[in-house]
Amino acid sequence: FDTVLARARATYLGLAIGDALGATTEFMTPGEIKAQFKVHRKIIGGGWLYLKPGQVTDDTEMSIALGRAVLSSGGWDLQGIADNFVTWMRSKPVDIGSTCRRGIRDYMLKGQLETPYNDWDAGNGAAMRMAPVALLTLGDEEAMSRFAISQAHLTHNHPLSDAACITIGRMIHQAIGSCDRFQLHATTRELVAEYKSFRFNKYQGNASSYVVDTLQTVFHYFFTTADFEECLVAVVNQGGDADTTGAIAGMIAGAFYGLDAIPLRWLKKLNRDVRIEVEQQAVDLAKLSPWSGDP
Amino acid sequence: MKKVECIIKPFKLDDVKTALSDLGIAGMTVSEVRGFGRQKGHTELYRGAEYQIDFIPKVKIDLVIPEDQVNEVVELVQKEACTGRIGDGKIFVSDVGQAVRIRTGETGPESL
Amino acid sequence: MKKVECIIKPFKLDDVKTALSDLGIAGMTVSEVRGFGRQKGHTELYRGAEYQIDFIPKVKIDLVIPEDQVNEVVELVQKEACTGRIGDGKIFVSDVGQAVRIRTGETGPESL
Amino acid sequence: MKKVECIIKPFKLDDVKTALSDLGIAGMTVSEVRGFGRQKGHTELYRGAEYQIDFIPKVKIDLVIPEDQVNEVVELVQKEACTGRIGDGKIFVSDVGQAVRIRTGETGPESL
Ligand SMILES: Nc1ncnc2c1ncn2[C@@H]1O[C@H](COP(=O)(O)OP(=O)(O)O)[C@@H](O)[C@H]1O
Ligand SMILES: Nc1ncnc2c1ncn2[C@@H]1O[C@H](COP(=O)(O)OP(=O)(O)O)[C@@H](O)[C@H]1O
Ligand SMILES: Nc1ncnc2c1ncn2[C@@H]1O[C@H](COP(=O)(O)OP(=O)(O)O)[C@@H](O)[C@H]1O
Ligand SMILES: [Mg+2]
Ligand SMILES: [Mg+2]
Repeated sequence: FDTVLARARATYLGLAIGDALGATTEFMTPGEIKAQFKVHRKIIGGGWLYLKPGQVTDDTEMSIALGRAVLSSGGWDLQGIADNFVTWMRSKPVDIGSTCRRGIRDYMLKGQLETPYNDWDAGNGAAMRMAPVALLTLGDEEAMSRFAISQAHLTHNHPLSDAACITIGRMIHQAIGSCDRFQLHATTRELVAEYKSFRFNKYQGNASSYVVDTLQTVFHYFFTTADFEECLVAVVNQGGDADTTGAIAGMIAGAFYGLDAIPLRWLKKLNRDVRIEVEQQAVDLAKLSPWSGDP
Repeated sequence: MKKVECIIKPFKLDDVKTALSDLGIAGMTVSEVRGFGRQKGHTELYRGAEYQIDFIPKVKIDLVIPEDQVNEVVELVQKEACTGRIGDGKIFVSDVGQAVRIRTGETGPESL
Repeated sequence: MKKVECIIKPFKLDDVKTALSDLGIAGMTVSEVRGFGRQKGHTELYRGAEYQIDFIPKVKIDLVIPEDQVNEVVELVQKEACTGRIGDGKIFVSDVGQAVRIRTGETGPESL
Repeated sequence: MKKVECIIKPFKLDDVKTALSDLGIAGMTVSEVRGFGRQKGHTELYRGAEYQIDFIPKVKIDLVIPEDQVNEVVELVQKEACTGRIGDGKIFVSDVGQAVRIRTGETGPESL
């Protein structure tokens, strides 16, 4: 189980590091990134949000809010998660996506826990929150799928977003369970079989916040690189929604390659409070999961 | 959707913005305007004679919001922007038929 | 209630305000804007070459009034602001659903 | 008639005006405004501390046009003003009941 706990920490740290690293190149094109950085591979903050080095954005903060709600209730608690999202929104975070903001406001104003279906909800704002969901449900894919959709529908109600969340959850479960990369690839092929637009074998370089572009970017670079650092550097240098593609790649690569593969320089640069909290949440969530063997 | 147009005293802008952000509203468009009304401008000395400046600088906030949030927003702005002194300003509500987010082409309340 | 939005030549502001106050109307909100239309901007010399400034400074008056005063106000503004030369401007009338006086919370035509 | 109110990034004004003139539209009223939203202002150094400017300069175009041209104009402005980056702005469409050309007294769509 110790391996599981270490990989859980790597998953959550991967999310935060990918977020902090990618935030610098968010909304830039590959050409602009090359002109400014040659290769962007250091956690230096800046970017369109004028971040301090190691500062994270909504990708990590919403995940932390979700994890805190689950941990303080001792289990899944959708209303608690929604309340934490409201508290977070009012704390003047450095960024909030417009779709997430709408869903949180509708909960705050009308108590709505599920946003109605919307064509425009195929963004990656729900998929980016999957780390705590996956860690809470290690060993129970059915619970993971149910919770994935229920937390997603707080802000995003669209089949492409739902499918993306479930696939990310499954890949984290499998990676923490020490599967090999062919197994992970098979899981992505199941997603592509259901929704052909996710196909990524002829990657076109689109890295926008459209969940299809986001996952194509993550999968393309995950399967064409050999370690955690190489994967994240490749992803964030593609620009676009780089903090979120970085965060999702970080979750999966963290789970797969483990703690030792995370570059020490990135761990040190990550905001210290964030680093302590995500590592603690990872362990506590894993200990709540079926794999912990606790009665 | 409705446009809520608020003409307020300039020093009240931050209070109003903060209160709106507690309601989860962070998007708005602001301009500087000159107000004429019952509030008198101050007098200025110019070449030895005193002149009444007849307008007062005001700030105008334009906020487009979904129809079901109008009452709450109007109440909040009125409460925050009020000092009880002449010249506190006005709130006008009018209809908006279409809205578009230029960056994405999204339309309707999702574009706000 | 209606909003009467008048885009006029800046030097006409005082004439229009005076005429409105003769109708008992003293409250309005004014802003400086740039007009584009058939009227050509003047040319300026810049580094030895002549450039056409393509906009013209205008003043915009926003007046919210009870519906039954609209015709009289539109007629008055048009008469006062008119010089007969291109670029005199426009008057646009639109609907206002709610109005609030911030100082007192009064609503409706009494708040104007 | 409809008023099409476009809040755009200032450097996009010329592109939008050029595209509109290709549609035969040359009359409009423009003002400088401050935008608040997701786009962050730059930071400034003041007495040794860094401050985030919380608004972004935007330009607002007000265009009153006949109702049957709205879709085409909205589509055109959205396409021209879009950069794909946060802060590109909004387009709001609302109703105009009456319009007058001050110079001639003409009313209705002929006055535009
Ligand atoms: N009829 C109106 N239409 C548009 N704006 C108005 C109108 N009346 C007043 N205002 C705006 O409201 C501001 C406050 O009005 P004023 O008469 O000084 O005080 P109060 O609203 O407290 O009675 C003015 O400076 C002006 O900007
Ligand atoms: N379609 C329009 N929508 C909004 N404002 C307009 C429009 N057309 C003209 N304007 C405003 O009216 C002013 C006068 O227009 P212009 O064409 O120069 O002269 P005229 O109204 O005398 O024919 C312009 O400077 C601009 O501020
Ligand atoms: N609800 C609103 N009402 C009026 N103007 C708004 C509103 N929301 C945003 N704006 C204007 O649109 C501009 C762009 O908004 P922003 O949130 O920064 O980016 P985007 O529209 O690309 O999501 C703002 O600077 C502001 O001028
Ligand atoms: Mg982010
Ligand atoms: Mg992002």
